[in-house]
Amino acid sequence: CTSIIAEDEKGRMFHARNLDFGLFLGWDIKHSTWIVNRALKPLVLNLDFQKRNKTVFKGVTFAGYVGMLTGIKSNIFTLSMNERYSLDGGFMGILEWIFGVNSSWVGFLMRSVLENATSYKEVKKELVETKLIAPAYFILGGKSGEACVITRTREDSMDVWELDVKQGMWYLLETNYDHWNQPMFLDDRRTPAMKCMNRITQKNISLPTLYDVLSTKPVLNKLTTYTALMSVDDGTLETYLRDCPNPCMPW
Amino acid sequence: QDIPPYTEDCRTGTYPPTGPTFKGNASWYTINLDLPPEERWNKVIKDKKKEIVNLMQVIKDLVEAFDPTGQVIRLVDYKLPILLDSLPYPFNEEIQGIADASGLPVGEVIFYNIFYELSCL
Repeated sequence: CTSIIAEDEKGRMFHARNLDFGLFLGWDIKHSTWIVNRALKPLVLNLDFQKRNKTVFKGVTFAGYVGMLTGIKSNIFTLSMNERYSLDGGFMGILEWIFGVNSSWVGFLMRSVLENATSYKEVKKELVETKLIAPAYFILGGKSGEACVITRTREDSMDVWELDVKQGMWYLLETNYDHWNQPMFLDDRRTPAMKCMNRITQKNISLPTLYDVLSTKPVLNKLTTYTALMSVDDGTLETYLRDCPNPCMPW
Repeated sequence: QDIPPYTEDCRTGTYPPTGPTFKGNASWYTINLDLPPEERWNKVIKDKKKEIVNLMQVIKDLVEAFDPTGQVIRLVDYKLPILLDSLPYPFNEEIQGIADASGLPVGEVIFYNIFYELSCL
């Protein structure tokens, strides 16, 4: 996955993501793609969750999956999740959960905060403090000046990386590696994505230019299922199904 | 380019999406949170039943390639449903509703819903 939050010179916040899924889950030789990834694409949905005919939040999910991995609460926050690889991963978390340890499922926690939280601070606190069954990166954006990447272990938060526009850090970009470490050289989507962001500059950042970044190989790759674009200020959520014709990295 | 990852120059002008990297828009559905949890997803499942069943079959085929005895699938179908009541409300009831509407075994719908955590293995 690749998630980006950026603030333009007028203080507008943009949040965009590629959801990549299906690594090593069967290779389809005929279509030159991952089998599970291909089967998932027709299931991608935009959802408008309503109470009393009013939108509570909007999100992107797969039909049949009740959690959320991408969502927006208009005028309050935007949220996405990227997978974090760890030896102390979800399988251990599931075993502990079966034996009674009170931890949260990542997709369910994200849906709960989208449904119930009323402020950026409240969401951030919950994502930092709630025990999880699997590690993850939470990419959270709010209004001008509010954005962070939360690096989570199952137990606690390892790091909260904050947006700092005054220091020139006008965007945060997270793939599937801790931001203080180099990504694996065979899976470096961070460097090309940052190169494109720096070329666009803060002055020209927008949802269309973010779509450009997420359309550049290898940020776009054979695992990319969808690209979602969100703008908290006007509640925009656009989701596009993706394909990556050859030549294209398998991850 | 001799070494991976295959990297192209930064793309420009790709929006609005068209061309070979664009496969269509995600469709919109409304989920009414005033409905009982087991009824909320009925419309979605009615429209996407075929695709969900196809995905589960793809996953089962993959699992069977590693476990031709079918023990893992039996575990999912017969043991996972025991965990349904331990899942948090309203997700447990929504999952039951999805299983009822799709005709899939509840264990397989649970498996699908905890796949992120399982995939971290």
